[in-house]
Parts: sequence; structure tokens; C-alpha cells
Amino acid sequence: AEASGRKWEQKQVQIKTLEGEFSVTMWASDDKK
Amino acid sequence: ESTRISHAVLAPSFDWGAYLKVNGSSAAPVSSFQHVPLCDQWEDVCVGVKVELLNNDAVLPSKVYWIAHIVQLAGYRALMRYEGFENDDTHDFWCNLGTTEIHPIGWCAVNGKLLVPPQSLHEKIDDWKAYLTKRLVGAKTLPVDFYVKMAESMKYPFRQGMRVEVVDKDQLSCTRSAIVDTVIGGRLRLLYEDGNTESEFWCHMSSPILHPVGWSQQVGHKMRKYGNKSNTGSNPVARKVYCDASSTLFKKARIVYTEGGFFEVGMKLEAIDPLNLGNICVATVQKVLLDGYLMIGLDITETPDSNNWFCFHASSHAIFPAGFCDRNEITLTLPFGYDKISFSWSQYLKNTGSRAAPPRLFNTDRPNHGFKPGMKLEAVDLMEPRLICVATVCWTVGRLLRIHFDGWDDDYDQWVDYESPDIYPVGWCELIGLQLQPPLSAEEHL
Repeated sequence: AEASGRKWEQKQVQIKTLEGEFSVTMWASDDKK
Repeated sequence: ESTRISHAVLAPSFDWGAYLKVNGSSAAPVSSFQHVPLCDQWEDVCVGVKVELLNNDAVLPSKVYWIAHIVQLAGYRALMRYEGFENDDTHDFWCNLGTTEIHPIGWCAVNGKLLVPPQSLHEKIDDWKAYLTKRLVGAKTLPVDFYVKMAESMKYPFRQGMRVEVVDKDQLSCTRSAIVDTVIGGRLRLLYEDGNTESEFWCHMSSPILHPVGWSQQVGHKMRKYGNKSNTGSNPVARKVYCDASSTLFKKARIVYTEGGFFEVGMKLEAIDPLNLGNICVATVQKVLLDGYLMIGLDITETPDSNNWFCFHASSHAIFPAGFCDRNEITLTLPFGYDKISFSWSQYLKNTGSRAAPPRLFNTDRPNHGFKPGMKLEAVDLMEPRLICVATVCWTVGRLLRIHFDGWDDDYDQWVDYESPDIYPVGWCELIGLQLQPPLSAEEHL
């Protein structure tokens, strides 16, 4: 992704299910231009 | 072509997923098509990426979502599997990443939507929180700006009512004034300004045959003007509502430098036949226009006819130095009166008292484009450019791709440059809302 000015970053994301909410850390790319 | 049009009229909707499976084929990746939406973002999309999408296996009054991951990619289309099915592929489903309601992980929580597992999975997992945590931590998801970027890349500057100059489909050596009638996915439906109402033409907005008003006069290209009938209204007041498309909207041809020699009238070369795009023919520079444009005639008829000349830019990837076909083992369409035995370039140049255009004048860069033989794609039938068809890359030669239309004879094959705006990834028609022409069935073929 870096060739197009984008970079993979770790992100904390929320998950909302019937049993409640919790967070996990995932990878997502972001525009760094 | 009439056969192809009647096939198009009867064409049913087409299921790319089933077709790829039956044929065991792969599709060309979106990142290989530089003119299409999300080309630059596509390296963020890969097998294993997790997303939130509508749960179609739930019996709840409101819309609920669930998490799925990409199992297989085919252009814009992705084979998805809901989390929880693990190695069970019986519930896999295809969707179009550009049209389906698909979101990065975290979207449901931000937007107050619930994640509910599919009914068939309810009893399978006891602790969904522990399960999802294990499945999601460290995995990839879509970027949050995925659809913002998609929307940005689907804005097209051409508008209905803009006037342009375009090749006359009835006489390729001429241009003709036309009005933009429709813009779909960067493709323009043009109505020739002087002509009957059936006189339409389709091309992509960055096609080399499309030019701003005044271009023909500027470079010295012949322009054809018709009589009374008008597509755009004979009323002079109505005609004023059209405006010339700004020259900034058009793709600029590469600047060519003529120091040290340039193409000259009479020079021989090889060129793709614009009326039979599967053929590369022996050709002659017939006229040198301004700004690097050339009128090329094919040496395939006994009597040369200037009505059959075609305009190529000197930087075009559709013209090649003498010997190109031989070096690449492509069958060259020979000049009138010659056969494989009697033709050699050196003898032909001697016989015609001409010389070959120097190889240094041609654009010969050979990029690594990612297209491979066997890859499926959607391609415009350039002989009937309103039709976009299921097709296969059957051969690559440097930057040239030979496109075969599935189900049709090889006679319909077309050579195109890998940067051609007339080839698209699998799922592009669905994304844009155009009908894709399926392969000709065996019964139709008979």
C-alpha cells in the first residue's frame, strides 16, 4: 500500500453484538498523502 | 456484427461467479486497469480481508449485519464467507464490492447497527465474543475511506450537451462534430450533430479518437460535414444550448520531438487495422499532420483509398516498426499481392522504393502490467462499441493484449493496449449499471 501513499496501520475497532460491545485491534490502510 | 447485436438483444443476465468456477478461470485484477474506480486502492483488498455486511440469513424485523471475509477475488467481485463457517464453503456467496452494502469492521458499532450471526450458525458457537476476538485480532479490514475514494473516482467531467469532435464511424479518415448524450462510467454516448437520429457512437472519454472542438482544423485532419438532418435539432436556438467541451477534459497525446527526424510520407510500418482489430498489417504513412498526428493507410488493397486512412498519434501503441510481428511471432497481414513465401520486409521495401520508419520513432516501453493469458475481463466490442462483453486475455505481447470474446470465433479477437480504456475488470458493468453481454452459447453458435 505504501507505493500509492497508503500505509497499513493497527486500528482499534468496536464490535457490537447482541451480547454487548467489545473492541479488537485490526489492520487497515490509511491515506498518508 | 448483426449477429452480435441480435445476441445482445436476447442476452440474459450473467453470473460471473458460476462462470469462473465452471471454467476454472481467474480474473484480471482491478489494479491492472488504470482508468477504473478504486484502481489505486485495490492493493488494500485481498483474500482474508474482513468486512461487515448485511446478514441475509436472519429472521429479525430490522436489518442486521454479520462479519465475513474474502475467500476469492475476481475483479470487483468477491466470494464471501460469514465468520463461523470456518472451512465449510457451502454457504459462500459472491457479491460486488462496489455495489453491495459492505463496510469496514467497526462500522456497525459506530452507526448503531447490530451484528447478529446467521441462523444456521446460532447453535454452533457458544461464546461469540471469544470466537470473534480470536478471528479478528491481527486481521485486515477495508480502509474507512474505501467508498469515499470510490465515489471520488466515479466523478466524470463530461456532461450531457457538450460538443466534441470524434472519428466518423462511417468514414474513419474523417472526424465529425458530436454531442454528448449520456455519460456512464466514463463512457460517452455521442450523437453526431449532423445526421439522423440513429447516428450514435460510443467511446470512452479518454479514447484517442475523441477530441475537443477545433482539433481537426488545428492539426489538419479532414472533417466531414453533413447536410440538413440534425440529431441535435435543426432549430438554431436549440443548437445554442450545447457548449464546446473544454480542451482540458481530453486526454493529451504525449509530446513528440521531431528533432533528428520524424515520420515522413511514404515510410512503411506495421499497424493495427482499425476495422479488423485482430489484424496487424503492413502500412504506410500517408500524411503527416501537426502535433505528432499521422494519417496511416494499410497496404492491404490493390488501390489505396484515402477514405480508408486512419489517424494515429506518433506515440500510439497501435503502430509498430517493420519487423515487430516477425520478432513476436504474430501473423502479419501482408500487402496486396504478397504471400508468406514472397514477402520479406527487405524485399518489399526494395519493390516499393520506400523505407521503413526508424524504430526509434515508436513508443516501445514494455511495462509490467499484470495481465496474463487466461485472465477474464469485460471488454468493449470496438466494432459495436455500445456492447461490453465477457472476454479473455488470450495472449500478451509486451504491452499488447489479444482479447478473445468468449464463445465467439477468433475472427472477432482484438488487439488492445494494456492501458486501453475499453477493457474493464470483472464486475465493472454491474458496478456502473451497464448490461454485460454473456458468451455466445453453443446453440447460438450453431
